[in-house]
Amino acid sequence: QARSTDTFNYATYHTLEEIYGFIDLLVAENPKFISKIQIGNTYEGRPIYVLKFSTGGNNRPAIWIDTGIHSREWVTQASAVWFAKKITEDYGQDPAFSAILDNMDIFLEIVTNPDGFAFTHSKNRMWRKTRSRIAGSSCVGVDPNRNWDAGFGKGGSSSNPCSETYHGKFANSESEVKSIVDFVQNHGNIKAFISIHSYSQLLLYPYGYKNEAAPDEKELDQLAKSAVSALASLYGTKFEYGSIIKTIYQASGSTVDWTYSQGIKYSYTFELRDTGRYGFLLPASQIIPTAKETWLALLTIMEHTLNHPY
Amino acid sequence: NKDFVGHQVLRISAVDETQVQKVKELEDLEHLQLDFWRGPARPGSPIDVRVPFASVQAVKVFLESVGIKYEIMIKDVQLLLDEEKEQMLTSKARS
Repeated sequence: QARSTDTFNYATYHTLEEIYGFIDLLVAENPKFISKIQIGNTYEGRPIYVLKFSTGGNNRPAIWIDTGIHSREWVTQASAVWFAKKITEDYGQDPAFSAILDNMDIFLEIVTNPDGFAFTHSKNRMWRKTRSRIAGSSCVGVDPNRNWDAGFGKGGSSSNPCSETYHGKFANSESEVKSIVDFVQNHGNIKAFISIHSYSQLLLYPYGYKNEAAPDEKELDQLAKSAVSALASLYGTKFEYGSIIKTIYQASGSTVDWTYSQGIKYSYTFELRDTGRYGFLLPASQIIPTAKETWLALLTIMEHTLNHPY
Repeated sequence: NKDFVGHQVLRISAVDETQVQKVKELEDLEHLQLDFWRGPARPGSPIDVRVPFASVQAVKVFLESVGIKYEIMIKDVQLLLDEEKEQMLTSKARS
């Protein structure tokens, strides 16, 4: 285990314990700036943590970023670890970023599906769902990106517990989802919500469950264009952007459809590298480049959120 | 740990809606235990699917029989997993 976040190896994949150790180190090094909030427990009893980056104020408008809801998408959790350190390095150094944190809080959930993530390290590297048991079925787990209360159970999700896109018995049945729902609703002032997946290089916005344009589509589309342009400026990595249903396929009960329905206008979901050479098995050598380019897109969305209050 | 020896990831190119539907039929065949990394969406959009060793031949025969093109994206998933594990161990040893 690294002794400080300066010596932590950001260019390799880590276990849940190592990431939780990193979180504790980062909080210990920045006690006035960062706090660790436990928002719930998983089905198997693991704590679910969110890092809060705040320079003060009370219930400031906030930006939410989560990674790893599909546990096997390892580059996302690894990127979030890098983001966390980057936030501590850039605050006070980068004027544009400092302006964001001087006015808003950032919440970062690095391991959104801890049970699934632990399972990918111990038993099945390809696991993507939660680990909840389903009465009457020998199959395990629910797709936590089909379990939200937005078009729940409609097309693009499965009622078969053995399917990888099983939506669960009811919306919010998964504690990993319910914990976020409760947190977001109790907070009440989250202005941007960014859920990060891999792979296939996409930046997507609502809707996923229906084929109509979101009321803010024009602005969301323009902002997505700026974000992917910023991302590409570093290494030339090309991202497509658009609504979920038009850009990939129908997916109901997804995270950002729910957040958008809650009034969080800047609701986006990323699919990070690559376009299909390694898929979920992206070599660790690509973690830092992936995180660095993604950070530029995140900055674009965060700055826009700061400059366009609603 | 679950063994992925011989599992392949195929990149399928469905050129029209009929071919997309054919791939969706594959998706419904539970006994093949296919794991869609990128699901069938629309013509021209790549479909990536992890195929267990035991199903590789059947899937390829099916795709070829209906004229759907594919290429092998990952020849053996376990080899990549072994490399990934090795990298993590090396990294730990160094630190």
